[in-house]
Amino acid sequence: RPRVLVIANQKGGVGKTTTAINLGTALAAVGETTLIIDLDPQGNASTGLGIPRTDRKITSYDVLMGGAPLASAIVQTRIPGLAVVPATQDLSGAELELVSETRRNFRLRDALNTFADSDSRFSYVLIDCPPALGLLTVNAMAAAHAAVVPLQCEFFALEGLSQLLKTIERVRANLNPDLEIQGVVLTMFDKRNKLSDEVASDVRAHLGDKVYQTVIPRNVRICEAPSHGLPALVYDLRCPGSQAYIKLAGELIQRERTR
Amino acid sequence: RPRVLVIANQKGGVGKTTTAINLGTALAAVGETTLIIDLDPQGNASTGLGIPRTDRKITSYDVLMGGAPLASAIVQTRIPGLAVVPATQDLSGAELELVSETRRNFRLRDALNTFADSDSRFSYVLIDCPPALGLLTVNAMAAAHAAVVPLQCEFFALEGLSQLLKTIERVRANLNPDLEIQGVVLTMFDKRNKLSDEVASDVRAHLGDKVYQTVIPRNVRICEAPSHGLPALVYDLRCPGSQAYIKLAGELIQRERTR
Ligand SMILES: Nc1ncnc2c1ncn2[C@@H]1O[C@H](COP(=O)(O)OP(=O)(O)OP(=O)(O)O)[C@@H](O)[C@H]1O
Ligand SMILES: Nc1ncnc2c1ncn2[C@@H]1O[C@H](COP(=O)(O)OP(=O)(O)OP(=O)(O)O)[C@@H](O)[C@H]1O
Ligand SMILES: [Mg+2]
Ligand SMILES: [Mg+2]
Repeated sequence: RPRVLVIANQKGGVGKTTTAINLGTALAAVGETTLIIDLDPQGNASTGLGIPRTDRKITSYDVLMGGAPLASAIVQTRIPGLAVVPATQDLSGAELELVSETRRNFRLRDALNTFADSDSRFSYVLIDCPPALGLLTVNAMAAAHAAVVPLQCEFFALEGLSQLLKTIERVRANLNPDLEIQGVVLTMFDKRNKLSDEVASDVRAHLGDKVYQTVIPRNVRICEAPSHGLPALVYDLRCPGSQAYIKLAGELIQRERTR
Repeated sequence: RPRVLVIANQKGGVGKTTTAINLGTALAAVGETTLIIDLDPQGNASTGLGIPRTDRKITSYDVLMGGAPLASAIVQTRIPGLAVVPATQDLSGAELELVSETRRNFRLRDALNTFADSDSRFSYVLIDCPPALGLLTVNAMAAAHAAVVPLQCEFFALEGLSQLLKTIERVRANLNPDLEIQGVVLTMFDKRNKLSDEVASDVRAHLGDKVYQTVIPRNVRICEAPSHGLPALVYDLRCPGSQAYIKLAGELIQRERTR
């Protein structure tokens, strides 16, 4: 059955989508077939993987609302071994629409379990979350085995970390006792900015080994890639950003093996 | 009565809080007394203005839920002419707690109107929003006379703009016919990155004069300031970021005068 990882952080713009897309591509590149579930109404992961809005017929919204089995929403990307369940703005209505539904926190978990009962093509499932700790992120955390937390090396992002850890703890206590933290990945690290170093050493002091050795540098090629509908790994494999995500995938697989 | 401006964009990390703090400081510096309302559960605007968590006794959550009049939540910052209604994580519960309340979209507007009936100390009110288009942002838009939209010069941020404009249109049609767009401010502009230019010319082509002439450059001093609990204008007045926000305040006041 696939290993399900949630990519979460309620702070906006810290590199959740960029990490989902490029970590997913790097895992696929080393032979680990991967499914990315876009659970953000913005649909940036779907766009960054080259799925035009017109091709998003069955989406993560339909899966959450129970209108479609997960298998029917899966779209192949141009990257071999990498598929995606796309998202549209409809998803922003799910929170209120599911208010009085039973098992509203487990809609994604139930859909994934039903899918995995009969389909074993994926080794990993990565879930990209919106910048909030509402029902969508809770669904993703309830469905996941572990969390990968992108952390931008800036002050406001650091401030939000303790709230995120509390939320993970609450989900583990009430909804999903298996949920652990696979790791915290430092993103947009800028070696010219002493703030990056200060945040990085602060986080490593608090979280120790939970923080990946691999650090993702701020790299303009990474932010150029989505406008071409391509992961950075495909857009420019040699750039420092792509090389960092390849290293991160290796480190993640290593941690999975020695779990 | 104060002119109420909502600082909104559902895309995360585009500079909403940084704009609220520094535009507010620049307005106060030229004698326009300003109130910032922090409507983001992350509470970054409150932190960036030096309000420790322990001092956030009456918050925007209490005001929204009707537990406290707006006046009682106002805290003076160390900047003359600049005050703030702080936020805490409690705010993240408001959306579900107000589901069945009457006038749930107008809680902030009603609180502001009651306040303005008896208190005329502020010329401007700026409302910092979370990265979402849910009840908190809708409340802010329903309470505002106009929107200031920070737009990061990157692809994913550009992708979200049309959704944001649709939401503003919907609020104008159903909740607040006065709501207009005061302007779109390009943020984190990096002249070494050709993507910044491409996004900037794309936005100007679509939105014309709505886009401020002033562009906020990517400037490390801006992201260092919050760790000192100070606006960039106080932390480093001479830096390019602060100078840009001063210019933006001038341009905004000019637009207000010629409305
Ligand atoms: N290492 C990097 N170097 C340069 N730019 C980056 C890097 N990582 C991400 N970006 C850019 O920064 C912006 C924010 O990243 P991204 O959209 O992945 O964050 P997010 O956490 O998913 O945002 P949201 O909270 O809105 O979902 C994007 O424009 C992205 O292209
Ligand atoms: N012009 C700039 N130059 C450099 N850094 C900036 C600039 N503007 C904002 N930042 C930094 O970028 C990060 C994101 O900015 P900010 O938190 O203001 O965005 P936001 O839209 O309020 O985010 P959220 O969606 O989480 O509320 C912060 O760490 C901030 O310090
Ligand atoms: Mg994202
Ligand atoms: Mg903010």
